[in-house]
Amino acid sequence: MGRQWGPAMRAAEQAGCVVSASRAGRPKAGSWSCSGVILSRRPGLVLCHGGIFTPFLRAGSGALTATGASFLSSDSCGDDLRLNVQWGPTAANTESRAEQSRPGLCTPQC
Amino acid sequence: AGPEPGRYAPPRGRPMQPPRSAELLLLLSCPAFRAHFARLFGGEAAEQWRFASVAPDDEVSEEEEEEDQLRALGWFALLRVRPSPEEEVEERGPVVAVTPLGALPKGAPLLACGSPFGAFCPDIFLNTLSRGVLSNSAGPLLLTDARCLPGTEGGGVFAARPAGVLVALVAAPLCWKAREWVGLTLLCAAAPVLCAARAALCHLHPGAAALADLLPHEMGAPWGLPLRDPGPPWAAAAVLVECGTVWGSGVAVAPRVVVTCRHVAPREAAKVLVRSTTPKSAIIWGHVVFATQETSPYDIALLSLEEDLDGVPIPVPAEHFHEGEAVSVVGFGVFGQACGPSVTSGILSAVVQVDDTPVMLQTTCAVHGGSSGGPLFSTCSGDLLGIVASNTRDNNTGATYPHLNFSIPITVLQPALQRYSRTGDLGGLRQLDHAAEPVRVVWRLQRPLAEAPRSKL
Repeated sequence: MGRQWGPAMRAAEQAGCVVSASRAGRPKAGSWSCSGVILSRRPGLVLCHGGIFTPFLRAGSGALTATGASFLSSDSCGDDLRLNVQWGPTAANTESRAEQSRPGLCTPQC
Repeated sequence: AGPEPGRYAPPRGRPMQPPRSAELLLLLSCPAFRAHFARLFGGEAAEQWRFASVAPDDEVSEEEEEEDQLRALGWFALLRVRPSPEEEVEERGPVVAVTPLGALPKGAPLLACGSPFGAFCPDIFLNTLSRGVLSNSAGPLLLTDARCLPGTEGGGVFAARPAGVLVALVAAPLCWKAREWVGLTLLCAAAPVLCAARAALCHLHPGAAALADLLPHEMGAPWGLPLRDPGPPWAAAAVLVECGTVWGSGVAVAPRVVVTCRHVAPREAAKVLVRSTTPKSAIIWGHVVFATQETSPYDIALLSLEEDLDGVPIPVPAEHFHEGEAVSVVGFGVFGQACGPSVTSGILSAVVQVDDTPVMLQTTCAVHGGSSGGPLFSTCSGDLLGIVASNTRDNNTGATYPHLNFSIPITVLQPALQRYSRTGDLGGLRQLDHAAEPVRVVWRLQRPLAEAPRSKL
C-alpha cells in the first residue's frame, strides 16, 4: 500500500483488537463480539462498540435512549457479563521474540 | 502445500495474544453524534435507512434486534484489561494519538482497521485493513467510503496524514438507503468520544482522574501549521442544483457557468437555484441556457448564473484519460441539501471509445442518486475528467450498483463550452443532439453491432 500508508498501517495494527462478550456459565447462550481500539497499555484501556452490551443491559436497550443518558456506569449491565479482549503481537513482544531467535554469539565471516 | 504436519503456522504469520479478560468501566455516547444522526437519518428519512450492526443473538426477533441496534448506534464502551504475568514485556502508555475534530478535510485518505465478524475467526480476520477517504462530515458524525463489514463496529479509522493518528471509530459498517447499499460506512469521531469518556470516568469514579488522564489527548497542530488541512481544492468545486422539485449536482466551468445533467434541469429557460457550500455558502439564481434532447446520448445541461460563484474553484479540464488512475467524485448524492457534498474515491475503470474518441468513462467510486451532474476528478492532478451522469441499475432485480457508474468525458464538451464562453454561441452544444449512432449504442449499454447488417436484396 505504499509508503504513504506504512505508519498508519503499523498504528492500526498496534491499536486494533477484538472484544467478545458472553454470559458467565452459559456458553450455549452464545457470544457477541465487535472490534475495538487499544488506547493504552499497562494499564490496558480499550474502546469498543457499545452494541455488544445491549443484551446485558438490566433495563434493556431503552436505557440507551433514555432522555439525557450520555453515559451509563458498569453496573448498568448484569453480573453475568464476561469480557475478553484479543489482539495481535505488540511491537515489544515482536522484538523480544526476534531477540529470542537471534543466538547471543555469531561467527561473522571476515 | 502448507506447514509441516504438527507445526502450527498462524495463517497471517503473526501469533495472536491469548484472550485477556476485561471489565467494563462505562458505556458512553457522544450527544453531538446522536443529534446529527437524528437530523440526517431520523424523522421522515428514518424509514429509508437501515444499518447493519453486531451479529444478533438467536433469541431476539429481527425487529427487536434492529431496534436494539439502532439504539446502540453511537454508543461505545470503555474497558479495562485485567493485568497478566506476560504484561512486563508490553509497553506502557498510550498506544494512539488522536486528531482533533474537524482537522481532516473531505477527501482525506483514511485507513479503517477492524475484524469482520468480530471474534468469529480472529486468526484470519483480526485487524483487516480497508482504505477510503473522508466522504462527508456533520459534526462528529463522519462518513467514509472505506468498505467495512459487520463485526468491525468499534474498529479504529486512521489518517494517512498525520500518519497513523486515530480519527474515528466505526459506528455502523453498512448503510442501506431505500434498500440500496450506499457503500459508505458511518463513523463517530474519536476526539469527542474520548472527551466524553474522560468526563464520564471522573464523574462515575471520583478517584479515576489518573485513569482518565491515560486516555489519549488530541494532537496539537505542529507549530506553524494550520489546524485544519484545507484538503484538495477540487473537493469544493461541486455545487447543488435545484430546478423546481428536482435537485442534483453540478460543477462550475466559468464563474457564471455551471454544467449539470439534463435530467436535473431539462427545460431551457427554466429558473434554477445553485448553492455552493465551500469555501462559503452562497445561493445564486440562474436559468437553463441549454439542455440536450431526450434522444441525445449526452445527458447534459448548461446553466447561466446571475452572479459569480465567488471562491468556487474552476477546474482545469483534462485532455487525456488513464484507465486505472485514482479518481474522485464530488456530489450531493445521499444527503442532498441536508449536508455538504460527499467525496468518494475509486479508479477510472474504463474509457469507452468510438473511433478512438472517448465517449464514456466508468469509475469504481460510490455514486448515488443526487450525484448526477457532479464532477469526476483525477485525484492526483485535480483535473476535471467528466460529468457524472448515472450509476447502474439492474432492470431485472431492481438492484442499484453505486460502484459502477458512467460519466461524460469533458473532452466531449470542452470545445462547445469554450465556444459558448467566448461567444455565447450554443452551436457546439447543439451538436450533442446529433451524436453518431455508435455513441448512442454505447450509452444505451447495448452491444455494438460488429458490422452493419448486410441487405439481403
